[in-house]
Amino acid sequence: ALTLSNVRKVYGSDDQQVVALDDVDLTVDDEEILILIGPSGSGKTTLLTVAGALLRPTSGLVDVGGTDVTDLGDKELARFRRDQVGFVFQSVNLVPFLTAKENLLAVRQLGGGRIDKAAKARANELLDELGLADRAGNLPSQLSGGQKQRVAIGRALMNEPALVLVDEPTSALDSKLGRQVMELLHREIKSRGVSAIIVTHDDRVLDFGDRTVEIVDGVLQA
Amino acid sequence: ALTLSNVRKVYGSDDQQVVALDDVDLTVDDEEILILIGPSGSGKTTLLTVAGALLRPTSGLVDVGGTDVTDLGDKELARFRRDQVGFVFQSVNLVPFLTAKENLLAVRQLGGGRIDKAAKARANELLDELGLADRAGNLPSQLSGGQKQRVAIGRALMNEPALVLVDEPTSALDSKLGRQVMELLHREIKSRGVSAIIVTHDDRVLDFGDRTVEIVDGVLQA
Ligand SMILES: Nc1ncnc2c1ncn2[C@@H]1O[C@H](COP(=O)(O)OP(=O)(O)OP(=O)(O)O)[C@@H](O)[C@H]1O
Ligand SMILES: Nc1ncnc2c1ncn2[C@@H]1O[C@H](COP(=O)(O)OP(=O)(O)OP(=O)(O)O)[C@@H](O)[C@H]1O
Ligand SMILES: [Mg+2]
Ligand SMILES: [Mg+2]
Repeated sequence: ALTLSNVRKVYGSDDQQVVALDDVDLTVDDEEILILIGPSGSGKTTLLTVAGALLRPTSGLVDVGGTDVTDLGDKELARFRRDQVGFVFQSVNLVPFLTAKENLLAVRQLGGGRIDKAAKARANELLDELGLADRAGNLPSQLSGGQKQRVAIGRALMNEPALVLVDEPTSALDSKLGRQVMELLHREIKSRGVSAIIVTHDDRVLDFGDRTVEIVDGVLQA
Repeated sequence: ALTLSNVRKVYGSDDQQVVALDDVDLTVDDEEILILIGPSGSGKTTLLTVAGALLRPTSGLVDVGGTDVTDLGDKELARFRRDQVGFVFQSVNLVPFLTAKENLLAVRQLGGGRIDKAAKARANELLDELGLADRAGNLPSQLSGGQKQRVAIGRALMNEPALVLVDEPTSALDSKLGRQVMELLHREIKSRGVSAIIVTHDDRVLDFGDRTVEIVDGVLQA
């Protein structure tokens, strides 16, 4: 479960301040998929990065599975994120010198784990379900936009995180693939009982969530 | 006008070859907006980069406004692209150390032009129509995904190019902003009589085009 209490995020200082998150209260239960929508610039990515402990809020509390992440030091925070959070960034962010499959396996290594048979089987299975079996050995520069996005989704699911945060998973995908990806995400999240927030402005994604919340100018709408 | 004749693009060599474009014939007239759709990995971005002279085809001809760009040397090609082509990349590609407004003005400088009053007025007008007036002084790292995408669109229109190539303009935008951006693109293209290809998998974009063409596995569908 994830809880944000009175979370505020302000960028900039003095006269050029942007209140990206304005007193946000939000709870996402285990096994719950929350869909987050809102206009461009409304604070969706900011909310996701704060929830995933990638960004410290200006004030307020962030609780992930009982741990107050706003209270952890940088080193503990890094370890926490690595083990507990699966994040799909809006701008993808793959390791440029690793192939699609290596990008997935690297997550296991970062977790201090070894790349054993189970890890490889998991990576192959995810790549297969994402329609990337024949691109597994390619570098990001050799992949299309939608292929890169799918690798990023596979990478976020690799280590079976407790919290899955996805920033616009279908933005580079056509309807058919978008559906395939959402079905995979839905299956993974429900079968492992984790919490998930999926940011999107694709109406077709709404059906895959348990609840939809809208944010406008940093304020969650009732 | 733009004409692709018998265009073929093959990536890789020997046993790991990908035929990204397979004998493509396509003409886009002046003032015509062509919408290009197709599954992820089907060759849309490749077609766009070949049409915009950013990538040389493996074989075939690319004619832009009467110039055979497949026949130009690298230096002439760079100058041609700079003056004749407005390109919005799928992964945005803004200059990270320039603000939104500076990213637009830089295009004028690259063209050997000076940043005069007219250039600044043009930049301000575009930013305004893209809903970015209050973000003009921000760096890309301080902008949301949809805001960056809009800056990229403004930048492609800055120098009034003869050929406008846009790779998924609304992927990071909600419906309302997506419509606003498409109306701007439509207005700009029609009023200047240029040719345009817009790649998308957003059905709402289809209404803004004069014609829709689908590509599947590198082959244009009749
Ligand atoms: N440098 C490269 N080396 C090898 N294969 C490549 C390279 N660049 C692209 N490809 C492959 O060529 C095919 C077409 O890629 P392209 O980027 O044109 O697709 P696309 O239609 O734009 O896809 P998307 O909708 O996902 O953006 C894909 O299968 C891709 O993996
Ligand atoms: N480092 C920063 N400095 C200043 N302002 C910032 C910074 N990062 C983001 N912002 C601003 O905070 C607001 C919220 O940004 P955010 O990225 O969360 O929006 P978003 O809802 O994800 O938008 P999109 O749908 O376009 O991706 C935007 O107005 C953005 O310009
Ligand atoms: Mg965002
Ligand atoms: Mg593409």
